[in-house]
Order: sequence, then C-alpha cells, then structure tokens
Amino acid sequence: PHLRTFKDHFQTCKVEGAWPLIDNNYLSVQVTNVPVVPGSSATATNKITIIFKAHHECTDQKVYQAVTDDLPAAFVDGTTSGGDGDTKSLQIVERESGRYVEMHARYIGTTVFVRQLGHYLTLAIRMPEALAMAYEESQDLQLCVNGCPLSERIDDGQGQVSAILGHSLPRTSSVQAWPGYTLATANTRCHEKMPVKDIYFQSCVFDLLTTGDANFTAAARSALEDVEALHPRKERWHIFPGSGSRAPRGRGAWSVS
Amino acid sequence: CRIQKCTTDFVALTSHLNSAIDGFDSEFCKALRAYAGCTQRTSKACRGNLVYHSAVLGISDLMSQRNCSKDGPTSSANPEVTHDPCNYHSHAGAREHRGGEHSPPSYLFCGLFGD
Repeated sequence: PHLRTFKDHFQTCKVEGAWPLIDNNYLSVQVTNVPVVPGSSATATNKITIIFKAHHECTDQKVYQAVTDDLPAAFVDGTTSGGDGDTKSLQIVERESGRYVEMHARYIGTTVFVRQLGHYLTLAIRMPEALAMAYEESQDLQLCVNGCPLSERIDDGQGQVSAILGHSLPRTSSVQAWPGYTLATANTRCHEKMPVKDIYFQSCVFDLLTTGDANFTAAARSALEDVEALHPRKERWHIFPGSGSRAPRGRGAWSVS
Repeated sequence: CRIQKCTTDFVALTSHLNSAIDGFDSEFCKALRAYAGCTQRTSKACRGNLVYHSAVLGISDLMSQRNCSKDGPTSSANPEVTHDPCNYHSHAGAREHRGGEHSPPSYLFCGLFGD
C-alpha cells in the first residue's frame, strides 16, 4: 500500500503479511497486507489491529480489530469506550456503518480513522510527537516512524510510482478481465476525484492501472480527506514531485506544499 | 495510582493559607473540593489503595468540619489539581504552561491506503 510516514515521507511498499505501523509505549498498530492481483508485488490491507495500552486511571487495555467486510464499531471485548463511563477517555465513533469508524483516545491526544473502500482497508492516525517517539530501542520496526525497508519498496526509491508505471504492471491473463484503464483514462478518472495532481493523485493512477479497481480512486480521495482532517500542517497536506528537501533516506525529490 | 499527587497538590494549595486572614474558609473549601475531584478521578485505579480511602475519608471529615459545600468553585492556582489527567490536551497545555510557553503540543500524521 501507499504509506505516508510521520516524517511526511511517501512510499509505496510491498510489505506482504503482518507489519507493525506503530509500536510505542501507548499504542500498537499492526496491518496485514495481501497481494491484489496475480503477477504484481502490489499489496493492499485487509486487516488492522490496534492496541490501546492500559494507561493509569484513564483506560484498561483495549484492542480493536478490523478485517475486510468486518469493520466493527466496538473493541474486541464488545465495549465501545474505555475509561469510566463519565470520562470516556477512549471512544469509538461509527461514522458509516461497516465502512468508517473513528477512534478518539483523549488521554493520549490520538485520533485514528479506519475505513473500508472496496475490498481493502485504509488507516489514518494523528498522534502527539512526544508520545509517538516514546518507544524502546527494541521497538524499531515501525513503518510510520522509519518507513518501509528498502527491500520492501515498490516505488523507485523516491516515492515515485508513476515513473515505473508500465514497467511493473502485471502482464498476466487476468489483465483481460480488467476494465482496461489506460494511463490516459486512469488520469481522467482520478482527476475527477482529485483535482490537485499530487502524490495522492499519482497513487490513484497507479492503483487503477495495477488493479483496474475503481474503489482505489475513492480510497485515494478519502486518504487525502483524512490528511486534511488530521494532519496538523496545512502547508504539508499535498506532496508534489519536484526539487524538495523531504526526500526519504537522503534520496529522491519529493517536496511538500 | 496518583493519590499521592492529589495530596501533594492539596498541600501545595493550602500551605500558604493563613487561618487568621479573611477568606481563609473560602479558599480552604476550594482546595478541598479540588482535592475531592482529584481523588474521584483516581478512584478506579486506587480502589484497593488504603492511602486513597484514607484521603477520601479525611476530605469528607474536613469538609464537614469547615462547613464546605460539595458544589462550588475549586482552586485553580495549580493547573495539576484541576486538569483532567485523561485529557492529553489539558495535560500538555499545563506542561507547556509551566515551561513558560503556550504553544500546543506538536502532532504527527501517518496514513496507509491503496495498493
């Protein structure tokens, strides 16, 4: 899937199987990704597990788990909140039944959005920097903190998936079953949803060409909406290719604007 | 379970009060109500803690002795007493305030979508 890290690095990764996004003293988030089409290393998320760790008098440990076609509005123990009935320092809010839930952890100033679009899940998290960085050395595998390992990257090392379009797309018999997006039609389709031609737009094009699944257009659109709702710095909402200083690992050329 | 913090804050609020000056009763009751609020917020975590139960009884006795009403203003001189420990924003705000700054805590964003 496409990953936007805490440092605003944008990557497209394989990361098939279960991977930790966050693993600090307050929160653990793990995702499971599965291949989307035969012949491509592209994967998408079909399971999300979130553990809100016990915190003083504010809440007991609460575990949330969503899988494709089962996006509950409750923790695995059946409750919808943590902490005392009055304070509700941790709450799940269902925005769209079975499609979109929000988790508000007041005691750690953290908000999590989980959505299902098509057959796959999306995730967006806002967390105080002081808490996000509160982890032990042994908890170093966190995709949100360090990004994906280089060996797990699908993009060209610069976050740029468009550059490899046409080179990495699967050429299997399943191609014929797709609606048949060309680069031009995918561009048009994505532009309808996302007028700004930023990295979210390019991800949309990549996903359409990779899978032919129009649901990924909506996923890219809502991912951008989540950024606008949760990212604290408006000037960084959009990420554009160009001469920038925010290239991951000292390489590449993405800039935020 | 943080009951000691409640007690420390109460002592800090009342240590400078002088029973000979006007307004002592009012200020003492405010501090007691803040202390009571603080103990209520720790009630779950402290349910098996003898110090906590002693504090709750002590507060009740003192409120009776001083004729303090249960409802009314609470001391706000020390933000630690009045802040909600389960609200990170008030927590972080108090911490920043003590540091002499009013800037909000900085937040980070992470997102995952698509294929």
